[in-house]
Amino acid sequence: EPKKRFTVDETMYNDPFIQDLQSKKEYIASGFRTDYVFDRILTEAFL
Amino acid sequence: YRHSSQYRFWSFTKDNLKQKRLETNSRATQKIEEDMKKFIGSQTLTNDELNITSTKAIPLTMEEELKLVNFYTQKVKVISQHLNLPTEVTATAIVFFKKFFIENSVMEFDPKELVHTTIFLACKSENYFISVDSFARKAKSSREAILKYEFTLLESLKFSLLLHHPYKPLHGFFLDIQNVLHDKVDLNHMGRIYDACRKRITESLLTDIIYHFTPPQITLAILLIEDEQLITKYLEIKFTGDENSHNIQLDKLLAIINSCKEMILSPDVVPTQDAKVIAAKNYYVQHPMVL
Amino acid sequence: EYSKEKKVGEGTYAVVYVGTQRSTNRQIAIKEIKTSEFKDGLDMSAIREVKYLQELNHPNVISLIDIFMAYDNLNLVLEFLPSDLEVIIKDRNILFTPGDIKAWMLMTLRGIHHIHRNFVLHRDLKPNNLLLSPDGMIKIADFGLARIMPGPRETLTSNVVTRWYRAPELLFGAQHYTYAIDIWSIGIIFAELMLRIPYLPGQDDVSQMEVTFRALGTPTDKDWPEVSSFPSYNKLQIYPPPSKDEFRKRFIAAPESALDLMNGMLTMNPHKRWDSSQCLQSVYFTELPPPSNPEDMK
Repeated sequence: EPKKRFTVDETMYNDPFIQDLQSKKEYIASGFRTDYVFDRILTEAFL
Repeated sequence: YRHSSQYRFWSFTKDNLKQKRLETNSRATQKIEEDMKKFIGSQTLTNDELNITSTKAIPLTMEEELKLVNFYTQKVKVISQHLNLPTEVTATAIVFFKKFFIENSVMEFDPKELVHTTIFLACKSENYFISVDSFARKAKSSREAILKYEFTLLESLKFSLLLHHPYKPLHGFFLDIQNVLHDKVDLNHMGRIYDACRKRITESLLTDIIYHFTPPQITLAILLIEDEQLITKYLEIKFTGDENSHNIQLDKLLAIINSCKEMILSPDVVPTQDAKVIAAKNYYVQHPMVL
Repeated sequence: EYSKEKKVGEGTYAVVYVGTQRSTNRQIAIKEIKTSEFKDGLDMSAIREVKYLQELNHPNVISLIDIFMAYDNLNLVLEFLPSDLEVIIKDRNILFTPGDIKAWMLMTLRGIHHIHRNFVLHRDLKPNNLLLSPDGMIKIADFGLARIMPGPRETLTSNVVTRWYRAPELLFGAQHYTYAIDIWSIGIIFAELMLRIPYLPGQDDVSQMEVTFRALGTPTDKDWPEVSSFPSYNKLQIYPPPSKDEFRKRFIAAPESALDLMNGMLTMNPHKRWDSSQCLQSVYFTELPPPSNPEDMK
């Protein structure tokens, strides 16, 4: 894996736009994961 | 990013971008001049008519083309926003339109005829599918007009549809700033600049920065415009000191970001009147008989 | 530069030919996209194929060699891949060694790992989309249903993946699923490689749920929080998950590590289901027998 220039540390983020989703039933049941979302947008930031 | 088609096919230095536009313009000019010769050869024109033709029906310069393209790119943005398309779909439509006129001249394709096609293809490509009939109704156009150049557009884009826009990097830096600056960040202030940055990103796509900078560099330039102090502090902590295992030289990064910022702050806004004059000239050069 | 010699397949939106690339004299496949068929211009499947194959470059993902317009048709020039896993599984003359199965699983997981780290969901993994090159390499193909991971507030359609390979969250109609759906499909393919028959062949979408839960147990809120919030959950027959012994009996020849890997891939709760990295790092791939060398496999 190429070395990433960031570490995903969800405890440091205040991001209700995303974090609120993990308490919604349909998101939990679907397998939704906030770390996947954070990883994606941080990867785009460090492309 | 270097593996992406966006970098491989669509990243240029300023010189070779200019070179590209000159090639496109001269190819179209050549064709126009040949047609003009045929036209003059096939008509019995009076001296006056000859005179008017040779002074008014002259091909556009590369600079004039660029003005006309920028004018219509603005229309792509306005129409996309009018259609309430998601921000990233609007951004894709803008970029598709601009790239089409890197490969093609406005003297070969009337930019008016590409506006809806680029928005329609952007919707499809970004999984925001609208059927061509309902799109035609909303855009007050026809399915034939919308589909007419879809293939040509795809080909001119060199079939590279996956675009990396600066919006996700903005969100990413929003997070990483919280991580790196810890509790020294006023979140309400961040929220305010976040929205301002999104708007500015869309505006910035109308310039040539998409060809010269990576999405994160554009984002950092825009963050620098919105809050220089915050970003400078963030970058210093992030890219200096022992934890800088990222092999990024801060001074080099800042130089790139600042040159990007300069470009963003000097957009080429085309007054409608100028665009009208150029569009008329473009029309006459393609329809000398009307002239 | 390219010749079209023989028509080898026809789908809803494309005709596939085998041909030759003049400059290298190598065999290629040409996927000619029909243009008139789709009333909304260029077909969405074609757009997806073009969009994702342009970005993906990996030994276990089919490579797009070139793309061009001809006679108003869009032509994708792809590497020539003469066979696929479905053909191999059905051909009883071909014996599978444990090393063969291990090699195919390793290559498939490497391919999906690359697709997922580019944030792309394949959404149609099944044996006949796992093509085989002349030197035995598995290549993931057919990106007609692929899409990039959506933004957090976007919804996804659950009507994807060929039924027998469809993950339980899709059967329930989930709209915020993740890469985990592709891992489930590969788990089902793993089972099919060992059984040589489809593992969960449902006749229709409803019976697919029945077949899946009868074989692997009906999920409960205990092991899959909020699963009962899916509208279609209430009408379900509750089946117990199979015991370890029962599960082992189904795959007599499989070593313990293979069963662990399959269990990881077929975990009901998508949150707990293994991702491609966990699969690739499982003991199954590091213990004997080693994966066969693709060149030596028939």
